[in-house]
Amino acid sequence: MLELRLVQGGLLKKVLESIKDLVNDANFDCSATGFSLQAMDSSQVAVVALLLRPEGFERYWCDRNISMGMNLNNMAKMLKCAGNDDIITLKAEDGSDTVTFMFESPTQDKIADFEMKLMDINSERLGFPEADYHAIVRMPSSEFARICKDLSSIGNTVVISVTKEGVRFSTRGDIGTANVVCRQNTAVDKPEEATIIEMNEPVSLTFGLRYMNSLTKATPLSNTVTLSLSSGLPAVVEYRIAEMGYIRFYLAPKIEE
Amino acid sequence: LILQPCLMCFYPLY
Repeated sequence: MLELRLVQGGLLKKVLESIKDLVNDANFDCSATGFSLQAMDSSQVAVVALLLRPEGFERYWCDRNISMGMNLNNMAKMLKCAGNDDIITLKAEDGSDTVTFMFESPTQDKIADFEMKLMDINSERLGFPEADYHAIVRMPSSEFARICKDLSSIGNTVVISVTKEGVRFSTRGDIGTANVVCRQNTAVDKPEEATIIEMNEPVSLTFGLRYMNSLTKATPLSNTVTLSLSSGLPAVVEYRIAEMGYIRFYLAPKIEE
Repeated sequence: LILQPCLMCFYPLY
């Protein structure tokens, strides 16, 4: 049996909104480590990895490891029926082919339950070895989203280059070219507004802007985003979910031949 | 020519 009570129900709504366009179906795994998911997009270029640790839940009960296959669009439809301030509880009985989402209003005057059919999903998992990245950039998530959106009106791919100068986002299209350079900036009022660049080696990687734009849907989950980059390796784009865990995207770079 | 490899080219599958 499984019962997970999340006081910040709005968080789960935001998680679903950030991944439902990238991935259709996914197994949610529940274990002592937390409530997690690893799923690949249909073109096998991006992987989303989510972890919500048990400490973030008011009640985290799961007496054995459970994997629940869900259609993310259907799950998002159900979670849209929860208010942003609602408490969300997930419940599943042993051996059941359904999961129940219970929504409680903060004042406890409205309680709703939605039962959703589970599905069997054969998902293969990727192993992500620890890597020493050539460069790690932390910047405001809204700024990163803005740059990806702006560049996608000009070109289809973005070259992300980290040098001593800063981090450069470049694109090229039929109408012209665009370059945005962000320099390290720690002289800010709030720490989340800082841009911090750790560079061991210069690195330059090319990515499809369609994917980059898709993963910036996680922006409402965190004020900052971290880009971990190494030559010839997928980028890791991480949004930390305060005190609970993270949502990470692994995105394969394009390669010139 | 710019190619888009899939993630399995980089990481092992379990």
